[in-house]
Amino acid sequence: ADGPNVLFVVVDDLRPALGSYGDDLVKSPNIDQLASRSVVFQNAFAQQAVCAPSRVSFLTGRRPDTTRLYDFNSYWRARAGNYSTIPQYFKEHGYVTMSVGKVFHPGISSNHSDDSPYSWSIPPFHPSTEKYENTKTCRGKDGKLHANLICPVDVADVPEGTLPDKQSTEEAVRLLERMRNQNSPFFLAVGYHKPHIPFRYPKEFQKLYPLENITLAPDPQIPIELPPVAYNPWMDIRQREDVQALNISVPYGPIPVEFQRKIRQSYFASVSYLDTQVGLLLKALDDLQLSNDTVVVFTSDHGWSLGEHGEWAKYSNFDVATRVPLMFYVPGKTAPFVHPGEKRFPYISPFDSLSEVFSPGVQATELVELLCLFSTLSELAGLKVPPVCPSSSFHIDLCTEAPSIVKYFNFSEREEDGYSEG
Amino acid sequence: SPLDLVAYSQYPRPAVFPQWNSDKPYLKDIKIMGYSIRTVDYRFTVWVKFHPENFTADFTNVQAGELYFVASDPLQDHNVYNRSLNDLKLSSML
Repeated sequence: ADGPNVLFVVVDDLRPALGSYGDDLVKSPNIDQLASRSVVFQNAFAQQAVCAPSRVSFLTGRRPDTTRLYDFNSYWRARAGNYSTIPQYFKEHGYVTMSVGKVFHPGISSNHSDDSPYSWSIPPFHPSTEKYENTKTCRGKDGKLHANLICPVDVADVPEGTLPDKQSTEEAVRLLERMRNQNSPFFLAVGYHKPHIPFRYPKEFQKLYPLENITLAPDPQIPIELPPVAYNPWMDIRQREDVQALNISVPYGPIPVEFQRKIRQSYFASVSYLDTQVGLLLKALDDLQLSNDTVVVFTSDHGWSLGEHGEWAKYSNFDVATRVPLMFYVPGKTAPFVHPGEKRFPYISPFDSLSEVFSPGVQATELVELLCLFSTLSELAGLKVPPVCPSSSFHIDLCTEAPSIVKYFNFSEREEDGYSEG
Repeated sequence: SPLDLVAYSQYPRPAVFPQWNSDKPYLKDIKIMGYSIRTVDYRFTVWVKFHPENFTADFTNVQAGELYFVASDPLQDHNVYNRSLNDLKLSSML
């Protein structure tokens, strides 16, 4: 293989609540900076708004009806077909493939191994502090520890003194350092946990979002004409201690307005915390002089309803649950190559009130599906694009159910970059 | 291709009415599947009978539907499926 490296960043439950998607409230300067150097798809959608089916779907390039995974409880190679995955395809074409954090959903749905060894050249990395995510680590007003939904923490005070996404960034940077002088290109997938619930993030990020600035969803009522089957009762947040204390009726009971504000505040704070991790990762790419040789793709497994339609979860077909951010940085194409001494992705603190406002990058408004990632990344890496699947493809190991979307990048309409020509 | 301009999604449910496992039903409990198609103009969803034992959906057995038009209802708050059932275009979609 002599194609570019690939850095694949996938976030958990991130709707496009980002500056680069027109959100004026959310502070996401590092992702916005990436967007300004990328092609940004404004209308990208997941195939099912829940983690395991969505991830298996886009990593295999097959719809849930073909992976036959709609829940968390089966492995596609055993139940549906021996479908290749994106990293497997890259591995088979000479790439060193590596997984950090939550790329596949852990558990049976990825064979308790993140689909190793099929997909990965080395054992996938999981942060040691993942196991504390759902435990009682949130300091309450009573001074005791609780398993709350809203969980700003003093990082020095939590078990092991760190958080999963921080550990993932550190490991990803270590791997980048290791790969810098290797002869083979790499495919590094980094799966961040936030802003998935619980909203467990360094408490200083809460200060970015004073409660008085937090608006409510514009349509917090359950629509009268919504069929009951379309509504999800957001059972998982009801199980958190702070939500239980609200005694909300099941399934339709609304969340008190002040608590709605707190949920939205903590979701946004989690996004800003995530943004710093993405910023540190991209800074490392720059520092290691890899940003001229690495395609970066940034996306999420699905969205999350922040009170729209009276819902506080994914688990639906609404756009807020299925729409995702999707952007591709292609060096020399979506942005000029970096000249010696220049920085493509300097780290930006979201606490810096004077931070630069970025142009939104090249906007692509075509409707696209996450399914397209397999064929799109293959094309960008110069690999043969897997064929489009026939209507029934259970017996075919390598094909994808969506074509590449590189045609929407409009590379030919851009100005040629003199440095890259040279 | 017109298919390039469409995005599909789906979501399973164990029952018509919300219950404890509506968010994350196990495969064996899935009785209904909501299939959505999206274009730049609308989102159309049908919730149809689903058979988990053989992974098939029965599109002749529609339990409910949703139809939202982007231009007039970008937040998807006004489901016009029932009002549009007699519309020729919707009939052809079904």
